[in-house]
Amino acid sequence: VRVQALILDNFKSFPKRTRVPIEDGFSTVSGPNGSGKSNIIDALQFVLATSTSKGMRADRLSDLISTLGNKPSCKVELELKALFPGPGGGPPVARTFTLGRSVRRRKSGNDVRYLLDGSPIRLADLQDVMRLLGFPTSGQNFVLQNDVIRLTAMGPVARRQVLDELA
Amino acid sequence: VRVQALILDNFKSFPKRTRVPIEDGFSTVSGPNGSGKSNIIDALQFVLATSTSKGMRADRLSDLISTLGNKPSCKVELELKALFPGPGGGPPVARTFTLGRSVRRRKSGNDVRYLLDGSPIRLADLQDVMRLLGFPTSGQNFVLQNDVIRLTAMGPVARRQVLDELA
Amino acid sequence: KRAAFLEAFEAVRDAFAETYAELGRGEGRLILEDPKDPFAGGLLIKVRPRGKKLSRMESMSGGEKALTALSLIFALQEVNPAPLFIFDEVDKDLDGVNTMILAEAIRRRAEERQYLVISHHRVLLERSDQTLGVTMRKGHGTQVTGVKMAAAEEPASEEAAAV
Amino acid sequence: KRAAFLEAFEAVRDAFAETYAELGRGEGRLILEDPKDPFAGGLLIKVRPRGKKLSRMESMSGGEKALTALSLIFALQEVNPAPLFIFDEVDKDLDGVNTMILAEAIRRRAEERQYLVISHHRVLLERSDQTLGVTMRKGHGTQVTGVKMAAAEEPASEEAAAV
Ligand SMILES: Nc1ncnc2c1ncn2[C@@H]1O[C@H](COP(=O)(O)OP(=O)(O)OP(=O)(O)O)[C@@H](O)[C@H]1O
Ligand SMILES: Nc1ncnc2c1ncn2[C@@H]1O[C@H](COP(=O)(O)OP(=O)(O)OP(=O)(O)O)[C@@H](O)[C@H]1O
Ligand SMILES: [Mg+2]
Ligand SMILES: [Mg+2]
Repeated sequence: VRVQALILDNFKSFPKRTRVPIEDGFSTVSGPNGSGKSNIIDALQFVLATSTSKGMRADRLSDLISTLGNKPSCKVELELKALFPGPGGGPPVARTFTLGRSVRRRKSGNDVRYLLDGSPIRLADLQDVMRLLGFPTSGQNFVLQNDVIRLTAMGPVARRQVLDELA
Repeated sequence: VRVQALILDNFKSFPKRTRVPIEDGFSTVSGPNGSGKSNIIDALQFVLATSTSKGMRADRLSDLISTLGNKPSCKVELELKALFPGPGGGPPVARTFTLGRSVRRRKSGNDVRYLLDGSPIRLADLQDVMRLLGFPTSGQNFVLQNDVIRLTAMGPVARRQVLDELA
Repeated sequence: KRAAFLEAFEAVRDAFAETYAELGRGEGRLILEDPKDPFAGGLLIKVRPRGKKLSRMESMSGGEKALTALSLIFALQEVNPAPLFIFDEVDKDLDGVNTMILAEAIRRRAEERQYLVISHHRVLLERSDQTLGVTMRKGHGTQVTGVKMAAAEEPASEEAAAV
Repeated sequence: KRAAFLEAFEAVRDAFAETYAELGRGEGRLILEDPKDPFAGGLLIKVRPRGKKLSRMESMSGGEKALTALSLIFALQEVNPAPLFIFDEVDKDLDGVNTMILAEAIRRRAEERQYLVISHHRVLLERSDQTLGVTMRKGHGTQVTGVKMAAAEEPASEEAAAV
């Protein structure tokens, strides 16, 4: 499986629809303090549904909607490429598809949707696709800002609990 | 008041007596990870008695004694220069003097001494001298490794308590 | 439950010995406080950085602790792999040499998996395959200023210049 | 006790507005949650980084928070001065430009007081009056490799090269 791009639309400091290419191999992101680097990671956590709003540095999901835009909703999509079994047992076929998630602010409570190639799916379906692609559904592939210091400050019991999740 | 040098003798990673010059103005210390930079700051906290052993990353005071040396004690001295009122009300006179502190490991409990120009004084005397020189006795002039992150992670009440100490 | 935990522990313990040898260039050991009943105790980390005595995590320097934590993170990721790994300023406690060692360790792993790493350190940025520059424009939000392939020399922009 | 606290609070609040203008190049405010009974509430920090809206500490980036915390530290030190200030890697969350701004702020204050600052950032080291290089020699412990006056060019040693 290959991640090809992340598309942020009215998400945090990205009021305009922005396509962020993710290349193969070792990619880095650099820029001044406060320029939106960690917001890109929050967008990845949002679309993969691996974090609470607090883990994305927001009090509520609706805080993820950009204050710089004028829409009451935000959306993030992830372009992926994976090998699927070919028709009738033939050679595997590479297919590109998109996972998406959006949130719309409503008086009666936020309206959250999950998408596969633009069509609505349930959260459980999204998590099935992730398991199929080899993504941990609890976000263990993310090391967020200051996680390293938090890990060094843990006592022995808290450190063991990190292993409990693996078992 | 001017700090002129710090002398570490068998303290942490300094088994040999080492004089560290502290110049006027803006001095920096640089070097690889684990090379002993923060140990220099621990030595300053030790001689000024502004921290517990935990604040110097040691379980007990005797853990400050270097494992690389072969003496059962360690000592740190601070060379200072200050203006003292001149004899008989004349013009102030600059005088250099040394504050010191040592700890010796004993079976019956550590033997801790405070020194002024080599002669033993009490902790209360050392703190009087510090107040006279304008040093805060609670170490507010030290910003230790990761203190900045600890301050950003504090809630509003913990932040207010930082001000309580000032009042 | 206990058997499953012990299996995971042994896998991570063996992986950690290797990742610590790679990053800390020394000997690293994970030890259960209570091997008979792991859930009654914690997990101890003992390492011997290059040229030093074996010591506990508590008595190490800031950078040595960070390198030990990173070795544990790599060991966990080896036991529980994913197609994409994301690191946000994990190198900020490291000096120049250790940042370089970390960058090389990521490069090796990036042959099979994708890594997306945020950093301010030139030493790490110049060892990546490509660098995405971002800046914030007043009122317009985050602008992605372009992808620099490793071969090109100029930084993404003076504002974004790494320390 | 309340009067003494309010006096200290006002001094720090006024100093913070200035230090945040200097470091964050924006507007900084300290606000008591309960001005009538300060001990019943906490201390809020609201800042408007250059070109952005006023926001609380919680919603800022890592570097923006660090700069805000450093402004508070400078404000506290102005109200409670000492002959020597000591900073241990306070710049590790900052990008190149903010590290430079911090270094200049220290230079200004170092005309009257002594500052001893540990850092791995070249951008800060080259703006100091002198740099003390240290290395660890196997079995011998920490060696002080000499003081480099700002004018000289070569780094203390390759091992110690800043990131
Ligand atoms: N809902 C939102 N709408 C608009 N802007 C937002 C929103 N949420 C956060 N931001 C902005 O995003 C900025 C933070 O960005 P981010 O944390 O990604 O910075 P960063 O590039 O990681 O910086 P650093 O190097 O300091 O870690 C804040 O300054 C904040 O103003
Ligand atoms: N009592 C002691 N005897 C000998 N060595 C000691 C003693 N206490 C600590 N040390 C050594 O000091 C080292 C840590 O030094 P220190 O914390 O000053 O490093 P540093 O230069 O600040 O590194 P960093 O850049 O990673 O923060 C440890 O590796 C430890 O081995
Ligand atoms: Mg960030
Ligand atoms: Mg240190």
